Amino acid sequence: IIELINISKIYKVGTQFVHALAGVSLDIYKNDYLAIMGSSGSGKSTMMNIVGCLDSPSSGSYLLNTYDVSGLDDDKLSSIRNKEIGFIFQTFNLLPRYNALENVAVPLIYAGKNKIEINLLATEALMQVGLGDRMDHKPNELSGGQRQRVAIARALVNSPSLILADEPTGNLDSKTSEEIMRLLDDLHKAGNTIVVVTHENDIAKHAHRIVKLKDGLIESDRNNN
Amino acid sequence: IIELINISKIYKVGTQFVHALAGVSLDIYKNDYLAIMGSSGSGKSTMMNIVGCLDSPSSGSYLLNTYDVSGLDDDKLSSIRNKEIGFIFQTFNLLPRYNALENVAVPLIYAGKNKIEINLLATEALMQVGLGDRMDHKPNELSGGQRQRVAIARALVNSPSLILADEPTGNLDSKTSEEIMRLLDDLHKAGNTIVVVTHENDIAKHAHRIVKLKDGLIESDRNNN
Ligand SMILES: Nc1ncnc2c1ncn2[C@@H]1O[C@H](COP(=O)(O)OP(=O)(O)OP(=O)(O)O)[C@@H](O)[C@H]1O
Ligand SMILES: Nc1ncnc2c1ncn2[C@@H]1O[C@H](COP(=O)(O)OP(=O)(O)OP(=O)(O)O)[C@@H](O)[C@H]1O
Ligand SMILES: [Mg+2]
Ligand SMILES: [Mg+2]
Repeated sequence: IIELINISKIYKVGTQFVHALAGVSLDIYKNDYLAIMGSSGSGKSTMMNIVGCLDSPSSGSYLLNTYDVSGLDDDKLSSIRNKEIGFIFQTFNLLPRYNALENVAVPLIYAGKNKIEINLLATEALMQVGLGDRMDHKPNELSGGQRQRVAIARALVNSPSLILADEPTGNLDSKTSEEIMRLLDDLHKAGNTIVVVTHENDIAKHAHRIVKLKDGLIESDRNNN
Repeated sequence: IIELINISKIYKVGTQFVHALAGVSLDIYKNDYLAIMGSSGSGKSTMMNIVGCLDSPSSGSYLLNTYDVSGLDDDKLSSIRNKEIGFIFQTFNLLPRYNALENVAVPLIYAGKNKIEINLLATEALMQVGLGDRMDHKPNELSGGQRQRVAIARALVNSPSLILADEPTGNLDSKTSEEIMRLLDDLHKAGNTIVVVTHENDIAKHAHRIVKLKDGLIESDRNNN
């Protein structure tokens, strides 16, 4: 369902060019469970942003369900992002002036759900990540790992079929990390497609396939057995 | 050099009271190397903020080098924070409009160093964390792990004698994490006092003493052998 064809992403900083991605090709099929690994700065978040329709490549093509994403207008892209793709950001990206419940409710508002549904689904999502007693806390009234879990709840609340998780357990202790990974494992068993960026082998071993990035290129792409 | 005596920290959210710390007592000696562990929300960052003079307790006393910190005026506290304590924040807290070099230079400016010294020390600090080729990038032009390393470089640039690191490797791959831990190990051998909050046993094993927090209380405090 996802085809990256020779994707490059080049940034210009001052007079220097940074090749964040230098020609990446990758096929992701329905119900795949991928782990993306690679050292700091190797291009993982850049690749996730392109797959999640949050950024466009400098060159190459991205086909999503056979449609060339670069050919889609903003409204169509926006609708895909909100309904089909759940994105857990590496740096959470929560709205500072809203509490946990309000933050998790945002995708439901965009999906046009009514107030009762919004309240029910957002509350459920927060309880699922163990934050039932923190729903009225704003981000600065939450611990690092609690903010991460609000970001996770928000990404899953619309039941998206493609889940992109950029280091979803970086701020979590091992017990909480296992709970989150069990959540993702269950979503995979339910037929969804999961892509997790991680630095930790313990997290990567949940996936069925491991893709390694190095200096903006794919170094290896193997099944996990 | 650090005595926490029955420290409590209570937050009020709406009508609820949250006991982030519920009576914590801890002695830290010169040249100690502590790891602080505990599940998400157990009070680790709250404790670090109090030790780092960034926050004050609701009750209890904090003696730093035998002085009651609550008795010190703002200028004195500020001077201790800037010169004696290096703080690596869990969420980095970089200035978005300044590049990596400028961010790392901030403590040197406050320490009254001249321009040539500032440039030299800030550049050295960034090279030490492997970011010699990213010095002119702003935070939004850096990967998650690169931002974390800028925060680390900034904390160490004034050669503080007390280093408080709140999850310094949460966004780093294993190779880069090891480089950072070697840095901290060397600083410890040089006579400094190191306190690291971490969720990972691989990181905690570098420390000589492990303190475990649970629900705002110290659950255990043991030597690491
Ligand atoms: N400003 C605040 N207002 C209300 N509650 C707060 C505030 N800051 C922290 N808390 C609560 O205090 C508790 C401890 O927070 P703290 O940030 O110290 O946890 P932590 O051990 O660092 O967790 P993590 O491993 O997730 O970073 C959490 O339950 C959090 O919700
Ligand atoms: N807006 C930008 N402008 C310039 N360079 C950028 C920009 N965004 C990212 N980069 C650079 O592109 C490279 C890849 O960044 P990316 O965020 O994809 O890395 P990553 O693999 O996610 O790293 P980490 O594990 O540290 O999160 C890095 O070297 C980074 O400095
Ligand atoms: Mg990243
Ligand atoms: Mg914390």
